[in-house]
Amino acid sequence: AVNFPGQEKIWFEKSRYDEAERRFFERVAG
Amino acid sequence: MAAGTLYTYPENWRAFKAQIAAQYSGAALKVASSAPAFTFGQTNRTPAFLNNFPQGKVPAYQGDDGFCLFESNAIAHYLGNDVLRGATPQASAQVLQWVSFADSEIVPPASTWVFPTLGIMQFNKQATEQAKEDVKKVLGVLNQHLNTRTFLVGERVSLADITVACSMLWLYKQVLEPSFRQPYPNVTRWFVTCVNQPQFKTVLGEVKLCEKMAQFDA
Amino acid sequence: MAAGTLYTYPENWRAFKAQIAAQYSGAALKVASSAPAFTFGQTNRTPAFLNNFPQGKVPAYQGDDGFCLFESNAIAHYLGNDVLRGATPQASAQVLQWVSFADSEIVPPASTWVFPTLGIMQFNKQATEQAKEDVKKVLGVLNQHLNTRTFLVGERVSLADITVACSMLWLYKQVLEPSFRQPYPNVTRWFVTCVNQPQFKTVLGEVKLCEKMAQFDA
Repeated sequence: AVNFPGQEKIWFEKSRYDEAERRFFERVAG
Repeated sequence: MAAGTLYTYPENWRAFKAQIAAQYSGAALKVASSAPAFTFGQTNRTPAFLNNFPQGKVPAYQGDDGFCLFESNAIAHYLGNDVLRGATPQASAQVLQWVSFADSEIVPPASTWVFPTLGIMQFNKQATEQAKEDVKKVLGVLNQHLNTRTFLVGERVSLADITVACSMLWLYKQVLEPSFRQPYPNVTRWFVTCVNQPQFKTVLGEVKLCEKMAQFDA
Repeated sequence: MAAGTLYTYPENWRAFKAQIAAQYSGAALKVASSAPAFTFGQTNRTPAFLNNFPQGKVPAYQGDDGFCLFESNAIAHYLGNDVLRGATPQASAQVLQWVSFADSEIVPPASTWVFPTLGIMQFNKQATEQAKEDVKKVLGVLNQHLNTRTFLVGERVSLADITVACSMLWLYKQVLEPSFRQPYPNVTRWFVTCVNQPQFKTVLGEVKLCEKMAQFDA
């Protein structure tokens, strides 16, 4: 049962994508 | 009736959800997305902004009555109305089901596939191929659900349609070329029906479906 | 009053949300998490299950009336009641704000940090360090919000507390040792208050806070 959570789909990369999106739109706004 | 200001950068699909919800409810919404009202990267770093929105993230909403909200789904919910939210516990649960589906199943692969084509992120072939497969699964689930339905929940537009359609905007504009979307006609029919609703069009303008899948922008 | 069956694997924090909500509302909930009622990896791959839940994911809910829901937040919303959901548009929007916050800001870094300590994912030093920083930001936002509040929205337990507390269960049990959580006393006070509510305890049992930060299980 301990293994089951490992089958969940988690967006582990989310903070990296948030960061990239923030930088991109700050450049656009800048 | 809610009245307030939405802080965001321009062309933010997360903010579109709240703006479209306000079109349906008639909420008086001012959008602060460019100087001098708001400059992304500056205004959202000021102590005044961080005091109301501690993460400094956008979209962020501040009511004329001082009521503050962050997280785009919460803002769209607040600016909507009971029809959009789902008028019964079953309908409101189904709306939340598709709102969660959009965030957990659509946004990750859509970002992975589209960001490199916009120059937001490095291209990664393996990640992109996996994202395409995940998007196909999403389109399959939606196509089956929409086989007998015009909208995602009940007979009218709800926050489910607004949220899922906005989370797919970049997909349909950038990469879902005709051959890729051909196996999922119900989804394209549903998407075009949504974006052609006057309340969507007022916010999104003309949404042109992708003719040729954009490749990454080196 | 809802009545139905929740399909899940055992010890699934996403299923706990729905089970705790049902404790508050009094909904008659049967939990199918072990053979013969449900075997994860088998039952959720059968045509009958996939017909109701096309992604084959759990938790999944099927009402005695046949009403089906997937996505854990939608199920918890449906099995709850108006007090838990937020009785006014402002309160229900604030509940949704924290539910979205849990999924988008807590679950990714919490999983990145905790999964290797459970031996269900490769350890990656850089990712773990980043996750720890992200968790500190989350704790900071919550600690500030809870400085003047007992619960996240209004004066009583809501789906906001149930969702955020369940998304932090593994953190508090596995890695938030006393020195790490020391700068965020309001959050620990709030978390302990929640898990000691009878409706939480019935589902979660005794929740022991981490004494020593678990390292990855090579």
